[in-house]
Amino acid sequence: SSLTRIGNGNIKLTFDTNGFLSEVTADGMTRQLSQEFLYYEGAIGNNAEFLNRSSGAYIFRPKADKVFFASDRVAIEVYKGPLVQEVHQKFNDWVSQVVRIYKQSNHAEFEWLVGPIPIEDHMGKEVITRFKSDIESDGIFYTDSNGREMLKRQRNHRETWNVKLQERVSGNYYPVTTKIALEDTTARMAILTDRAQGGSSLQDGELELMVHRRLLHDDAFGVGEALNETEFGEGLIARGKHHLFFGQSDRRPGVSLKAMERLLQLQTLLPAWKFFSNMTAYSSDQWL
Amino acid sequence: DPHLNFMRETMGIMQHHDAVTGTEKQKVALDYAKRLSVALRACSTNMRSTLNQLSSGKNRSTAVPAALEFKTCTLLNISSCALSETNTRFALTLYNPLAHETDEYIRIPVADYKYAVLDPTGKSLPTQVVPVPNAVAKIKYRRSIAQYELIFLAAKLPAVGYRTYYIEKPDIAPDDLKPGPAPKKT
Repeated sequence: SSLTRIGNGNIKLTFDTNGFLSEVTADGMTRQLSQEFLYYEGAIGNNAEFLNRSSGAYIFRPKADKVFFASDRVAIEVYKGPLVQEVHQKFNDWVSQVVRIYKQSNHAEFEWLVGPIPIEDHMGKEVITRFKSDIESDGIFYTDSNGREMLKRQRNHRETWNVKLQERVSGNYYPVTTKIALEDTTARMAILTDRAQGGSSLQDGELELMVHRRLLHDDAFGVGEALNETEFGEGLIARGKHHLFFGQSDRRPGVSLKAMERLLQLQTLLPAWKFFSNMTAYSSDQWL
Repeated sequence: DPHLNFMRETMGIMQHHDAVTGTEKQKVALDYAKRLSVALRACSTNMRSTLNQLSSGKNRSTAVPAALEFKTCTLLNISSCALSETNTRFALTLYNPLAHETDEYIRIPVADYKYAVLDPTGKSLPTQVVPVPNAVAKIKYRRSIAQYELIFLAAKLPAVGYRTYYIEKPDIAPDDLKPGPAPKKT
């Protein structure tokens, strides 16, 4: 086969000939699933007008609903061993990722590395990762409330008034502290984050999360400078992790996907603290 | 107490809405980072003292010093840690802050691919080494000689408790441990 597969008995991922994720097998089913990096160009506004402000530290506001692909072909390297299987992906000179599945885990880990975001074209960019499945979510998705309960979100909708969104992308973005999820009657997909991010589901079956942004204009809400991190010259590089859970939406109580997500959520945000001690002068017996 | 108080004050500052949302000016962001770094460094003295008290059992060998260093590596997020990269023998103490037992896969940046890991009972654990991703290795301002990450499973870390692992680079180790990518598919 020309396809690349990694996984264990709980979850398997397939990558197509272009290096992109194409399929997930978990919980007794195989479903289409793609993942890619894209970016929006930040709006450049006239800050004197309230409704025409630039995208900046306070507001995410793409120039248009148009999204740009970071790459259409991914160079990959695959490492398989007894504890972990990894696919190292390079999307372009400033976006790369390692997708890994540990031997005993029931989820996949996506460790992304984005930056420095190029600005030679004088355009601010807001980079997202997008997971696209065939789940029929019917406009509904869920985001967490500060790591506690999950809140139901409906695309192009507000609970207490009739809304007509003028900005379809940013108008559907919600804060994600630890988790974003969607499901239909058969399947569920959830992504756990390692930090607070913005996220949305702009099409049924899709989840997207913003991972990094570099903007060249102040949004006039108070900070008084562009989100450009000029102190670091070339711009910042951000590295982080997403954990992907995929499985049946309705399972026996006690072993639900949601329960497993909750456990990993705690372990992701409160991992073991690491302390290193130099043992050069002591053998393992002395140490014991 | 002064160490802990500096961390308390820093965490107080971090409650400001600009710190929570990232809407602070760049110079303020740098100051936040500096305060957190100083506070963490100050509190490492408290952590070292506590860990030394916890780990000094009465059967402790006289060959091992009464007080050990317990260093934190704050650059692990870019796969860099001076102590694990430059020492052929080191101990890793893992403290589990959760109120339940956990299993965690541990990744340690190392300069070579031949390492052995012993658990607290002296049992050798299965390990794997993978290369540090190219894009990370090439980060311009990353000062690290780590080319690999050593992986092992820290099983059954006790709730709000700790376990220590001994990691050493054996004098003789088979070459076939060197990680290589799977053949490319076309």
